[in-house]
Amino acid sequence: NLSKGLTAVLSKFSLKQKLNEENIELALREIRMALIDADVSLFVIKNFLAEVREKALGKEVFKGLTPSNVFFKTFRDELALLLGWNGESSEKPYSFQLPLNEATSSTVIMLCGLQGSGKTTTIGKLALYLKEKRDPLLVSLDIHRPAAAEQLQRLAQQAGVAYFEQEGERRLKKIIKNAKKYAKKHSHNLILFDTAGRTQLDTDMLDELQTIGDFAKPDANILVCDSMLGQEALRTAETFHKTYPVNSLIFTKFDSDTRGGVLLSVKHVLSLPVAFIGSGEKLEDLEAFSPIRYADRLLG
Amino acid sequence: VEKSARVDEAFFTELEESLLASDAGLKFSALFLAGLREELRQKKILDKKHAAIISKDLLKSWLRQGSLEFSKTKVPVIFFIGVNGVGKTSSLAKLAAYLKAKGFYSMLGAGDTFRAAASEQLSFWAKRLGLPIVKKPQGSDSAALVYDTLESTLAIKDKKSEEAVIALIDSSGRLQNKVALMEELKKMLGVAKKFEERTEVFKILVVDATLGQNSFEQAKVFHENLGIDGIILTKTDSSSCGGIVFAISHELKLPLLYISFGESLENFSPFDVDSFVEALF
Ligand SMILES: Nc1nc2c(ncn2[C@@H]2O[C@H](COP(=O)(O)OP(=O)(O)OP(=O)(O)O)[C@@H](O)[C@H]2O)c(=O)[nH]1
Ligand SMILES: Nc1nc2c(ncn2[C@@H]2O[C@H](COP(=O)(O)OP(=O)(O)OP(=O)(O)O)[C@@H](O)[C@H]2O)c(=O)[nH]1
Ligand SMILES: [Mg+2]
Ligand SMILES: [Mg+2]
Repeated sequence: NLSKGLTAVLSKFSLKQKLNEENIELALREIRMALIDADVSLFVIKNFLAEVREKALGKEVFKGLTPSNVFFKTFRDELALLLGWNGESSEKPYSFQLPLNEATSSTVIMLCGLQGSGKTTTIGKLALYLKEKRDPLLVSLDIHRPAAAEQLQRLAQQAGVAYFEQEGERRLKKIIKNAKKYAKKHSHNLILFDTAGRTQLDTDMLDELQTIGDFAKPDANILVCDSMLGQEALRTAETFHKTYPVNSLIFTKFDSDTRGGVLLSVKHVLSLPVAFIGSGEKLEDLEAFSPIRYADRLLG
Repeated sequence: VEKSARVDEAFFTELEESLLASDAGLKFSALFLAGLREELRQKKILDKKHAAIISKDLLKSWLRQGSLEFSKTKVPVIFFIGVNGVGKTSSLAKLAAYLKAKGFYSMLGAGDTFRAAASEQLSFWAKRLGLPIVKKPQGSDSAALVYDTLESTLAIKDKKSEEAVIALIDSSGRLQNKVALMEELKKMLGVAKKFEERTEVFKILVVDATLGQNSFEQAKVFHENLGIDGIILTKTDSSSCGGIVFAISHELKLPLLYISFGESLENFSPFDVDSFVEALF
């Protein structure tokens, strides 16, 4: 892990009083390796290291500390601040603000993302989380995947919320229109639209997503990403964001042992909030994002 | 050789960047570049064009493609294993279609008894392919499902003794760091062992090409725990990557069996090292 690596390369500097060019270069090399290993985008790493180099130069190494732990702390704090840490030790994790459409006094949320990222499961989780404040209606706009509607319906049952039965309708605009009508009629003030997984290279499916967004007019479009994603993740997220603007992010499968570098890359470059972290397969496994905890995890 | 066409440090730096960008990882990239430098030195290669060809050939030689060798006397049983959402259920359906074209008759086992609508998802493919399927209600014991599937498979084999019969068993997604889930999988495989007189088990790990370094950890831990017979790489249509298979194939010596490049049944074929490496660059 990084703190071990830093200790190893900076051990000969333990008697120096400042962070200088030489020990900083050694530390940056260790950090670069740790971040690549953690799947942080190469592009983000380059820029980030340049910023850290400036911040670190000349930093004092006070008595009782070694350059490696001063460097580690500088780096970790810089990272956490970047991710929205308020700089205080009593950290308050980011809390998701449910947008309210003033005109309709209800909310429409849609989820998008790559195949298998965890969208359908996450809708179930969101429904469970939000049913205290709202009366959700779950709607499947996935007309592609076998048994997608059944999966969402089953999750709606598990969460104890309403599911919009579309009886084999395959025209997306029809489903959206009928779902909104149904929601209004039955006083559901929150609609959660599930969409099919799609790749960032499939122009037909990207067109479908744009059509869904334009027609459903969501108050929030949330991009769902697998926390284990690799180097291509940033470009993928940018493509989704260009197709229909993303308002916030959810990173799933954080209960894996990945360090989850994709979160840093996508959140930082798209400059979007992380609404939630998916931390398991059960509907209760939805957590708030904590910048300081994530920074610690990322640096191993 | 003219200076601009000569192999220089920039050549190696750029090669490292493209390897890292493809998720090949630091360790494999460093190993590969060291091997390449030695190869170029031995062959006295000075120009970039020639060096690029050598590097592609070297990459290809470090990947092992393979195929499952079925015994003539036992019914093959293939388990589809991997973390959540990578494409196990889809790959099972695709392999069933592929094998059907090759004259195999598959019995499908809906081994994911945990996730919502998992059985329904596999049932759709069974129906589409005209193949039998064994399934149980959500929440059932997955080991019992394995038992029933193998029992039914052997019953079919008894009726169709001339035909090539095979069992394809799905399993629920599981993260390799979840001990209880790894134990459940071992239990499923343990039940399969009861039929070892007449069956031969193969364990395929499904790896998602869009994921990063964790795929290597997945392969390592699943292999240590269960013994993996081969890899199916999915979602290569989603990105130019999948470079993690270099480390998986080279370090863990696991053969690459099939590649999935889309969501239709036909987007599936035996892994071909040449076209994979060519597509990467
Ligand atoms: N361990 C873990 N598994 C998760 C998490 N979120 C989702 N999953 C699992 O990931 C797999 C895929 O989830 P889905 O909800 O079907 O993913 P999807 O994005 O809807 O998939 P497509 O509709 O095919 O694109 C399932 O096995 C889920 O149980 C999580 O936070 N942790
Ligand atoms: N683009 C693309 N999508 C794929 C490929 N293989 C599978 N998928 C999609 O990935 C999603 C997940 O596939 P599944 O077969 O349900 O994955 P799984 O591993 O069985 O998922 P769980 O059982 O929930 O763990 C589905 O939307 C599939 O259509 C592929 O090669 N390319
Ligand atoms: Mg889905
Ligand atoms: Mg499955």
